[in-house]
Amino acid sequence: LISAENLSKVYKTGEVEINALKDISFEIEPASFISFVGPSGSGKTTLLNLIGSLDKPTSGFLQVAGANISTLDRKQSARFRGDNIGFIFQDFNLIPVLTTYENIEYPLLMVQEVPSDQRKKKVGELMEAVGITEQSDKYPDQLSGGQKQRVAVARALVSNPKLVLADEPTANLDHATAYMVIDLMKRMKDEFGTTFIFSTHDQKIVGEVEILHTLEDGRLISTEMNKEA
Amino acid sequence: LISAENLSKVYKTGEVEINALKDISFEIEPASFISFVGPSGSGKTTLLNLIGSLDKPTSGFLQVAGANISTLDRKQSARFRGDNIGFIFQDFNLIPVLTTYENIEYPLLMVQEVPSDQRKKKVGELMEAVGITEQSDKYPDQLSGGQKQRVAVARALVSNPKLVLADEPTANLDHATAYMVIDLMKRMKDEFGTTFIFSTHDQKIVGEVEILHTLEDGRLISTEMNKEA
Ligand SMILES: Nc1ncnc2c1ncn2[C@@H]1O[C@H](COP(=O)(O)OP(=O)(O)OP(=O)(O)O)[C@@H](O)[C@H]1O
Ligand SMILES: Nc1ncnc2c1ncn2[C@@H]1O[C@H](COP(=O)(O)OP(=O)(O)OP(=O)(O)O)[C@@H](O)[C@H]1O
Ligand SMILES: [Mg+2]
Ligand SMILES: [Mg+2]
Repeated sequence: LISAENLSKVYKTGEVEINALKDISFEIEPASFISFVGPSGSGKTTLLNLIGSLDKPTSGFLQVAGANISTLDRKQSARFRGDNIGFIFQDFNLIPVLTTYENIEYPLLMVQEVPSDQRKKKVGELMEAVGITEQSDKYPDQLSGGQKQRVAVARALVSNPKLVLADEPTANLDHATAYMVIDLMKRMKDEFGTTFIFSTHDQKIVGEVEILHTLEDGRLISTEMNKEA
Repeated sequence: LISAENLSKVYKTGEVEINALKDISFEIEPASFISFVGPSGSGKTTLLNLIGSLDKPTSGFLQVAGANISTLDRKQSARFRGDNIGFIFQDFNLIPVLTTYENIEYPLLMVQEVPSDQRKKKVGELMEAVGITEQSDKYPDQLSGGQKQRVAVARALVSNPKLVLADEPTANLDHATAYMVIDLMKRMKDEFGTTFIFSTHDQKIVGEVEILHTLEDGRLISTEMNKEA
């Protein structure tokens, strides 16, 4: 599903150049449960943003679901994301003027034109699965940190995307709630063949993935298979 | 240092009332390392906001560093916070138009009028202690999640406050970086007698505190002493 070769990303701030990713190469199969781990600042979010076509590589090759990411213009990029990607942002990125329900429903309205009764059913199921049904009519500034995180999770999953990019999806969750989220994702992988790519510091997620890629200072320094997952 | 009796907080959203905190009572001694834990939505952030006088109780009594929180007006509240509190916000709350250095320096300029060479030394020491010296001239939108979190930590500690309220201070940090932050806080407690109150889901912090208060659905349901801490 994903193929990266000598992928690099350089951020320029004035005179200073930051080599956020250096020569990264890897392949990811469909229907996998994969995680990138590594120290704060090692490049995990940067890599997820490239895979999700939210940003362009500086050099190297990146193919995701058949698309060559470097060649997509803004319009093609938005179309590609709408058709293929569910993104759980590290800072949630909820729309402040929409309620919980409306935030989760958004991809179904904007991107996929799903009929009203189907939307209601799908949004309801996801709110239930992550335990936020009671927050349905609230706005983001009325939610706890972990509630906002779960709205972000539900929104990323509602359109049943081929590929879910989950950046620290359990950082603000207690043990039990984190496992509600992880179990939901495992069910989606089993039922729909969804591919999940995590960036995380959470050992609970690390324990569940099949393949663990470790980043350090922008480099991919190791890849491990988890035999028990 | 802190005394709470029958503390309650009700949020009103239109017709709906949410009882975020229900009849909470506890005492906290100076120079302690305390944490509140509990499920997402159980009231931890709400409680920290009351203790830090960022919000008012609905009913009950709350005294912090000699001040009766319910009786402070806006001006007294701001003065109280400036004199006593360092707050690490769950969503960081950095000022977007200030660099890392300027964000950390801010309390020393705005609140305490510390001379320039002393500010430079203090800000430098804290950036070093949490590993973000290289991010000194960057703006928040150029930082990784864990780097933003560490700027928030450094800013809360820079004025050597009597009381630090730390809401999920390690949620976005890897193991090693989280311990840099925890060790810095332990040093401050030993050296200056700083009181630290955490709200967290992180077992690494839980393992280090002397007293653990558990919240559930707005109630304080248990208090445990950690003999090994
Ligand atoms: N401004 C508000 N208006 C209405 N309800 C609110 C408001 N702020 C918080 N709440 C609700 O109060 C409850 C407690 O919220 P709080 O943020 O204190 O939880 P928390 O324990 O910090 O959770 P988390 O671990 O997810 O950060 C939640 O159910 C939340 O939805
Ligand atoms: N827009 C930008 N401009 C300049 N530097 C940036 C920008 N975005 C990220 N960086 C830098 O690139 C490096 C990698 O950032 P990234 O967000 O990918 O790290 P991360 O592994 O996700 O970290 P964390 O675990 O803290 O979330 C960091 O040093 C960061 O400061
Ligand atoms: Mg990140
Ligand atoms: Mg909270």
